[in-house]
Amino acid sequence: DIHKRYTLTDSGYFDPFIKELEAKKEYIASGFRADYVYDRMLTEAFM
Amino acid sequence: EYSKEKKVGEGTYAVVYVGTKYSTNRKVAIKEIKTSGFKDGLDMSAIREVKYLQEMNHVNVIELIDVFMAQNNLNLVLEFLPADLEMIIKDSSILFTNADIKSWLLMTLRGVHHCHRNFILHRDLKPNNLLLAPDGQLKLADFGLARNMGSPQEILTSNVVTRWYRAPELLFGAKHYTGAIDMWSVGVIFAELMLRIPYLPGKDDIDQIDVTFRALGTPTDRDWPEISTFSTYNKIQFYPPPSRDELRRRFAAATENALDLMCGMLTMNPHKRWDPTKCLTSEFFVELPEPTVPEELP
Amino acid sequence: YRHSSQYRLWSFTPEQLNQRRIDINARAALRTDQNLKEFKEAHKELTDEELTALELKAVPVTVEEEYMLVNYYAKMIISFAGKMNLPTEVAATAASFLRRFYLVNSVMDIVPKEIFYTTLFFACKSENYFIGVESFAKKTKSTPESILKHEFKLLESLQFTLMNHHPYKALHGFFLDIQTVLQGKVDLKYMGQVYNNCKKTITDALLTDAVYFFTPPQITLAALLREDEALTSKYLELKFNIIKDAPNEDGNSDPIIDSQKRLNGRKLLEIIRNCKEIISRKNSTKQEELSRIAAKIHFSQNPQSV
Repeated sequence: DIHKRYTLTDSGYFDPFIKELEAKKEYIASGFRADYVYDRMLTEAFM
Repeated sequence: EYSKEKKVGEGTYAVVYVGTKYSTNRKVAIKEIKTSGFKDGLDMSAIREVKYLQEMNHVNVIELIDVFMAQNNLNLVLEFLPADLEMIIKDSSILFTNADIKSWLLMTLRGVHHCHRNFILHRDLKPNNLLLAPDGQLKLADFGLARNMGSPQEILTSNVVTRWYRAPELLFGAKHYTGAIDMWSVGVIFAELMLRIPYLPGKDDIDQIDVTFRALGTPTDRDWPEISTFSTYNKIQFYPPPSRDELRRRFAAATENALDLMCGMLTMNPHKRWDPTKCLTSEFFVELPEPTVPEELP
Repeated sequence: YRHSSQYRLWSFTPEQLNQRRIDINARAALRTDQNLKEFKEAHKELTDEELTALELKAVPVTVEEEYMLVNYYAKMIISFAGKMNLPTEVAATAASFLRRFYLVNSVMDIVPKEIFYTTLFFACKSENYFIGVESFAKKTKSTPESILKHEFKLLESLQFTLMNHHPYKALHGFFLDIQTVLQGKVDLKYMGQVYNNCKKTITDALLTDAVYFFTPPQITLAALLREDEALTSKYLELKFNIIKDAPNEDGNSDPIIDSQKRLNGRKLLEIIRNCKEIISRKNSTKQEELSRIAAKIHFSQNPQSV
């Protein structure tokens, strides 16, 4: 990927939906990662 | 367009033939999907193979050359790959070196990286799904359990990946896992390439948890936050993690970087487990020996 | 995206798409006329009045009539999926499958009603939302046989390509990136409301031909532009340096990259405006019109009923 047209901000996004999932125990234990979700959505936006 | 010359395999949902594409005289494998007897219509495995292989085009992922209907059967025309890594590992008459292992691992990781950057999970990585082409290229195959990484709140089944290669979060029934489950499988395959015997051969799902933690230590909330929320966590035996020296004894031929890479892929906590990019850019692939060029591999 | 089957096999220029529909309709009309001719030859006893009735009623539908009927069923499949509480992406995939099916077949070959449940059932399977055919038949008051009957035909007509990129994920992505690019200049609560309104716009857009002319992110940006012109224009200007010599986000002002970005930005904005125009067109069809089209198909397929 030469120029990803976005930079994943590590300060985190305002995304109540993801933030809520990220805080759930079963999501944490499963290995759920908000940055993977953000990466996917941003890739779909800039594909 | 194609001939079906010899039946070379039969699975639950497909019969595999070796054939030829007349126009190019190219040898092909034709996977004929059984359609009768499936009460829910076309089998999910066939749908997944078609769906995901159509989107990928990479030297380390098996090529779907064509798809056609014939006599009301769905036929997938795939590139012909006569060997797989399981054959190589099991055949003690075949000697292979660290450079060979490095080459196979590099190609496997490139294939997995391509799947993951397309947000596709393979979910059944194991030596006999890593096929070898006549030119030595290794290719990920059998996408019958693959799926895309799903929407954030989606529930994924934990009943995936062949047991010996199943990540600990799956053994505990996780439903919101990520591509980290594929990385665990690659880690176990790497160990198996170095040992030439299966590394975590559990007899059943319960034994698999025990075998895994006996070999690598039982994770705790400290190194894997919230692991104790898994209902099955409280019933397991506690084992200490192996020391570095113990790992050196187990993998005598492994360099420090090789051990780092393997431990990165076999990190218990999926959050911290190495992803394909971290593996591909690890020291292991830039230290000697260089990976064997594919044409010279056994 | 250029590697995706959606781009390779299912994106067209308006001319290509129009020609495709004309060809499909012409082939089916030819068959219909042929059937009618054979019917008349086999029924020499027909009176003049009956022959006149046949000429009037048992005639092929036009391209426009096909388009209206298919879009009606695509809209129905989305609302039916909603009633079944299926995920948005499953509904979108079902609509996409149905509309693509009629870029290969004519409604005179298989009427949409006949392929409707098959498409929804198959979209569930394709999007990992598996429902057994028995329970699906129960929910839809249909039969497993009728659902499975055309499954192969559907898969073949889709040219065995099942992966769909819908604009919803891109909407989530732009929702995030707008926060980065317009940092501090946009009210995040308001952004949430924009997000929800755009989802509806995107669902409507899936019923237009924009899905064949534009990429999913372009459709998303068109929906955003329609929802809030000022916010979206500001975002695009900063993101793609559309205004002259704007310092781009990472501060350096390399003239080559800058001009490349500016060029893309201006071109992109033009594309998005085009797309916005297409997704804003209303294309609802009156019920009686639909009934008339359905009757035409029925009579042309069953001349004896005339």
